[in-house]
Amino acid sequence: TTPALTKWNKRNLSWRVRTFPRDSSLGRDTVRALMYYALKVWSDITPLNFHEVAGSNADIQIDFSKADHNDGYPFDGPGGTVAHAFFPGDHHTAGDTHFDDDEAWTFRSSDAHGTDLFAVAVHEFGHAIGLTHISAIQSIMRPYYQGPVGDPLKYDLPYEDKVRIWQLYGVRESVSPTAKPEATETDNHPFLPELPDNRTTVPLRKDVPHRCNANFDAVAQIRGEAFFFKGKYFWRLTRDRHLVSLQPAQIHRFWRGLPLHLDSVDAVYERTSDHKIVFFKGDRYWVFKDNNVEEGYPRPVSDFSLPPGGIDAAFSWAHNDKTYFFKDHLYWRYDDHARRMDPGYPAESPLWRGIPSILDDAMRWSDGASYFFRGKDYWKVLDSELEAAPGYPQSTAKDWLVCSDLQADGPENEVRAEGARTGARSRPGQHDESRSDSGYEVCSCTSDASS
Amino acid sequence: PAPRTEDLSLGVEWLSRFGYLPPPDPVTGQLQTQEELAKAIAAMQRFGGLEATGVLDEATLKLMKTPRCSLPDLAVPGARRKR
Repeated sequence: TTPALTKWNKRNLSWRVRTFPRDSSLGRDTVRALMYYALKVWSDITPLNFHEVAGSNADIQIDFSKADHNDGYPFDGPGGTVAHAFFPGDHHTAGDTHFDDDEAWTFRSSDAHGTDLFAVAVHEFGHAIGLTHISAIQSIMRPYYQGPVGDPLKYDLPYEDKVRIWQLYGVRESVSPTAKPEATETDNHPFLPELPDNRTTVPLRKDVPHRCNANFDAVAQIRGEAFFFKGKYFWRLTRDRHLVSLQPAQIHRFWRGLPLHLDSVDAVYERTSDHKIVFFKGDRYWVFKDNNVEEGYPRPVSDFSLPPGGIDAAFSWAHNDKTYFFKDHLYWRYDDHARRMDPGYPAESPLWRGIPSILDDAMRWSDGASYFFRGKDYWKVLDSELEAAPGYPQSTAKDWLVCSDLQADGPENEVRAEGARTGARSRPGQHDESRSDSGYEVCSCTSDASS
Repeated sequence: PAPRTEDLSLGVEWLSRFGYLPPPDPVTGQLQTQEELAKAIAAMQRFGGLEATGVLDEATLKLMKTPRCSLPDLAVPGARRKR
């Protein structure tokens, strides 16, 4: 192999995904997260630090390009060359990394025809920090695509690659040559969704709620996506209401700064004034910037002129841009821009005819409508209307959480459906907990309901 | 059997592209010698984990058609360099 020509003289390197794949099933957040983890593979063991930035001056500019993209190294359609990166140096393209947008980029895919983006990114970032190709069979720096390399969160570089990068930059202080560093949860990074896979039977931990059988503690639209909270967990739906994962994520692992012992949240909403996210639990609330808590929180809900005891629901009504808080049969109207409660509140719920007077939570959605959740049902209120739309309530599980009729009645019915195809339904609210102890859920993962 | 003309052409282009052969001289258009080509194929085979026969056989062609990184494997004097 050839010796490395150059290396970075600085240790803090910025990166940015400048252009995203155009026709890929991978969302932008997933692409960013995969880039983050592919760079982290290298920074875990060297003194290099990578930071995602927004501007055009990133050291490592990442692009998805097709054919000739004016760097002298045109791509060649599907197959053939799939990516390249520029070695470190003083040239303005040093570190830049290009992926062929004609490839079918995949992540955790069972499709053998796709190209695993994480595996290729780890390889290309090896070039971007100075490594050349090597013939060693185990090396990630072999020039040939060798398929997926497993979970990005657990990937460990082959020894050959560690040694070569240590020769360039040395060993990260916290790392012994034989140990993999502990993962840090303090840095701000893109969230890597657990995409649904094609397994048909998934073990279900008993303490993990089932999305098809939950009445949710809180529901919120955050940055255009829907979040459904239940206990210590949440589910996330993309802007087009695609469920990111059938399995819930743990709240405290994503919303960093909430107490580890927090067993649930009462209400969540995104503030329209500054797009910060507010979590309520009991008498306290937390304000998040992105997914990190702000300094000085939790604070008492009396900051909002709310009485002790907390709230059941919170949402911002698109019609007047005011925030509504709900507790039992009462509601308050709050001006987030002026940071004060409007006079004359609390008032008796409900303001909107046809919705329950006691709510689990509510949210505005990108279609302009407001959605109110109670038990296993939800109600839709169009735009500035003061009455629930006809045909509601509907099933939250079916319309939002990608559950079938049977699933929406509880996981015990999923098992029964898979086995006996009984089709028997239990009435809403009549879920028999003892029958969900089978320990398994059966999911088709192919439902396109609402997606 | 001798490689087909199109395979040979693909092989030469591939070997030049990834650093195993110097690119053709644009002025003289000089062709690669058989000896140079065999050496380049053998180098490519060694690097790719194949038996270094120097012959453009099916396994070698298959490896050449495997998706890969655009960067060259070897820095050949006179070959275009990424950086």
